[in-house]
Amino acid sequence: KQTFAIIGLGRFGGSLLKKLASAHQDVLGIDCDEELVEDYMAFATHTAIADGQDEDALRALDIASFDHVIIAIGHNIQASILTTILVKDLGAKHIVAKAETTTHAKVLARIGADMIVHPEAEMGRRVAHQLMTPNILNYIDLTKDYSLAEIRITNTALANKSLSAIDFRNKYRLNVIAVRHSSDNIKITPQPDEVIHLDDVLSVIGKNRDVDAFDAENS
Amino acid sequence: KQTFAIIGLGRFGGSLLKKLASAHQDVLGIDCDEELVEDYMAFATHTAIADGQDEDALRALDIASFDHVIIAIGHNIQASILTTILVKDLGAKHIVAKAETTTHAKVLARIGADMIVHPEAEMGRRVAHQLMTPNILNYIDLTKDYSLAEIRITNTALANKSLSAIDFRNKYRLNVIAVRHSSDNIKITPQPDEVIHLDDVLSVIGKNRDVDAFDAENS
Ligand SMILES: Nc1ncnc2c1ncn2[C@@H]1O[C@H](COP(=O)(O)OP(=O)(O)OP(=O)(O)O)[C@@H](O)[C@H]1O
Ligand SMILES: Nc1ncnc2c1ncn2[C@@H]1O[C@H](COP(=O)(O)OP(=O)(O)OP(=O)(O)O)[C@@H](O)[C@H]1O
Repeated sequence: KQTFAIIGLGRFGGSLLKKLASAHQDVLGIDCDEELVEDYMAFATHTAIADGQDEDALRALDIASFDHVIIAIGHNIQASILTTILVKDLGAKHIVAKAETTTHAKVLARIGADMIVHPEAEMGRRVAHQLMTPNILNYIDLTKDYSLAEIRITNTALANKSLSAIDFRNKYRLNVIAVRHSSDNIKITPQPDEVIHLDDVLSVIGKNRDVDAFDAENS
Repeated sequence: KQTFAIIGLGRFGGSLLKKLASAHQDVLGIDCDEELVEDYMAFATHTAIADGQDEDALRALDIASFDHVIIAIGHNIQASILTTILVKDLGAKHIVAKAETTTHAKVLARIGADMIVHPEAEMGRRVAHQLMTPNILNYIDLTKDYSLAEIRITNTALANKSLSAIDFRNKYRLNVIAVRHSSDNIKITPQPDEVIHLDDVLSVIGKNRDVDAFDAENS
């Protein structure tokens, strides 16, 4: 079990708090907005009304004792930066800070943030992918050339054929790691005679361009 | 190539616009804030200064002609809801809307949004995972019981042993799909004699509890 202090209980900081608390972690929620702090009293281990830029307040909260301090202050870039350097100099062990822009991120990195997150930019990227390639449900970049992707089968030409008949390895240069026929019917490391149906979701591994080529042909 | 109209060029809508534009998609960026619209003129195919709740403006922009309309209005829940129903009734084919809360999401779904996104809540969840299980770099939930995970090896007990010596399949009930030794050295569907080193990243597939158990022992 780890201890977390979150400064800034907006939508990102607040949902981070709820997720950690529901996983039984020790979480202190801090915000200068009294109403917000009250809302989170039900979820957090502890809460405090304080300004992240108030050194005495942070010292009194023993901010250096936490395993992780997350600075989730958004629009007020100045407050985000000043809070981060204050928390760093008070001796925090691991600092996560939310950045509004790449320049903001540069400052945060240079003044001591260990991990920087861009929630909205990251989600903009993910949603763009979902909209441009709706049949690629999830993917992991393994290296700059290889990825692992979950692809939904929508091409009738592939339906009701076995993996060996489709010949993924030679025709598409893809390795099929799993075939999900439905939410409760999945074949891990399937046999060559496994039959593929429309709407099945295949987990495949291969070069990015081969994954994209298969998606383009399949969609 | 698809066409996109984004109403609301905040951090989420704005980064979605930039991502789509950099992938050579046709994007119209709309916001009621003149300065923001000017900033995005350099990235979007077209831009317009308009209020999403202005029916004449949306009709003039031919909002129904786009493949996807994304409503990325945040704090103003009323404007988000009224814009969504307007866009729906003007005949938009596919509507993506950003929701602030689960109640807001319910309303959006009921009035016609096809896809609802919660960027901050989703990122709060992801960052919580990253902080609680720092050696699980990425994961995909395949079913409610099975997942695919990228796990970094930090346990010296496993270092410099072959996959067969560690015996993942019997000891950990995991299937090792790839071993990444470094960003340019990856073994896909590795042989049993593949040797694992500290800091290698293994892509494994197995039951959630087995992935978690391995992570707990490995960390
Ligand atoms: N100096 C400060 N000390 C403590 N809390 C602060 C400070 N400045 C801002 N906050 C709090 O941080 C929270 C998040 O900030 P804000 O709403 O500006 O950003 P946001 O990026 O829109 O947040 P989100 O996207 O996570 O909802 C707010 O609840 C705000 O009250
Ligand atoms: N009725 C409207 N018509 C057009 N644009 C609007 C309307 N209402 C708000 N917007 C724009 O939507 C954008 C995003 O809204 P806002 O800043 O409230 O939300 P946010 O959730 O903080 O955004 P983000 O987290 O994406 O930065 C703003 O640029 C704002 O000008």
